[in-house]
Amino acid sequence: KYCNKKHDEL
Amino acid sequence: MNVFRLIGDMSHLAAIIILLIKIWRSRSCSGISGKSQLLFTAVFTCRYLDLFTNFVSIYNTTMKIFFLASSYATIYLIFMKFKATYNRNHDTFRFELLIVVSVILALLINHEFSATEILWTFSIYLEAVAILPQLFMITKTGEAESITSHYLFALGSYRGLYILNWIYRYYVEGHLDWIAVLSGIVQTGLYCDFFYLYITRVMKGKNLTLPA
Repeated sequence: KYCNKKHDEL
Repeated sequence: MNVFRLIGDMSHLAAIIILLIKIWRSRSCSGISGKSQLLFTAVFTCRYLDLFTNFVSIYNTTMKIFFLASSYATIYLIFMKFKATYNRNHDTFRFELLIVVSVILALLINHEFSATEILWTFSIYLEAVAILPQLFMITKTGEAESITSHYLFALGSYRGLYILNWIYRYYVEGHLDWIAVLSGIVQTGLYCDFFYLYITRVMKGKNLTLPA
């Protein structure tokens, strides 16, 4: 499942 | 946050600090590619614009600010304060090409056609190849100081650890960002030759010299 709500990584 | 990402971030942080210490202590940036550092600064700048729009955590914000500030400090040291020691004539990789290709790819392959999303995607693609001028410089001179090789080892390990983090997140959280994952695999792959030399030479106390 694709999930890209926010970029929480650095 | 999982252990792979935490160690990855710490490795990234260590790389940046090692580089700053190397330049500051030796009062010299010899052996360091100013072009790679310019690319990393562009990467951080494009990616961390979301500092103003998207709060994740105190940790996230602090790290972003540190990465931005340290990359600009590195650029300042290389191109201004210690510019006499910068090996301009060995730093000849055509890095404009990397930027052009990353821009085109980011416009074509992204999650959403919006300014912030395209900048984020561009930063991911550019980061994957930003080390090439540095690796090219080492190939050209045939050697690297051991502190420079420690820097590269920490910097290369960081994205490799992120791959483990993505595998973990896929299984545990159902989270998968294939743009980051594929770029991260490319990025880590570029370090393969270097990792081999680092483990077989530098870890045994020898200098990093390339086989003739």
